[in-house]
Amino acid sequence: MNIFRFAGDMMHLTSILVLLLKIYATKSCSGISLKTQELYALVFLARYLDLFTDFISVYNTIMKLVFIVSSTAIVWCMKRDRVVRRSYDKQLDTFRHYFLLAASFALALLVNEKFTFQEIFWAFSIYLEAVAILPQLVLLQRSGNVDNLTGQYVFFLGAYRAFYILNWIYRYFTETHFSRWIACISGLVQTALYADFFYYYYISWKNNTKLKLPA
Amino acid sequence: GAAVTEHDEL
Repeated sequence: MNIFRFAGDMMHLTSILVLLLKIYATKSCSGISLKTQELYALVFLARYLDLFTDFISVYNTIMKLVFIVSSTAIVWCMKRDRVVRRSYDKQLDTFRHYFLLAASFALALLVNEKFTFQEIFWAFSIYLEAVAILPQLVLLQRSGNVDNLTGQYVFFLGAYRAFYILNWIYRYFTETHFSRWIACISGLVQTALYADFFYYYYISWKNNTKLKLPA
Repeated sequence: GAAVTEHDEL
């Protein structure tokens, strides 16, 4: 494992911790898209079906468990916690995420590394992760003002993707048989979706003003 | 057949 991959994983972990911190400390999930969170939980459940069949490393196994548990806990909290669920911006979170689900699954049936149950679900999780942030970005754009923790949550998610791209570039030049087009192309698409957000995040950071996205 | 890429990333 190279330093870029590890940094990416740590950014991913940090984004989840920031989100948990926001929900627990403020007892509020305003500005957070439940649809995006549901999609992420599904991404991890579909991708880590290999938890029981393929062992890579203790690090991988622990991280997989952490991602599954934390993402389902966030969804559970937003739906079931008496206090937290009251702050959910339901009327703003109207993105049709079932469309993303159907499109990702259809693509996974067509483009996969092998036509097996696990490989189809793996490809599905890669495609779904690439677009799962869309409901969140749409919600932020609709609500206009973005609170600090929510902004940082999306920032760390984007940083995670950026480091994974550096990781692939590094692996491409250092490994002899590096070919993972499905993950790389989907990853590029996913990172591109953050470009706009990063631009406004940078502007607000530079001017030391509150993050605001144009309508 | 072609070997499937090992999914060693998260």
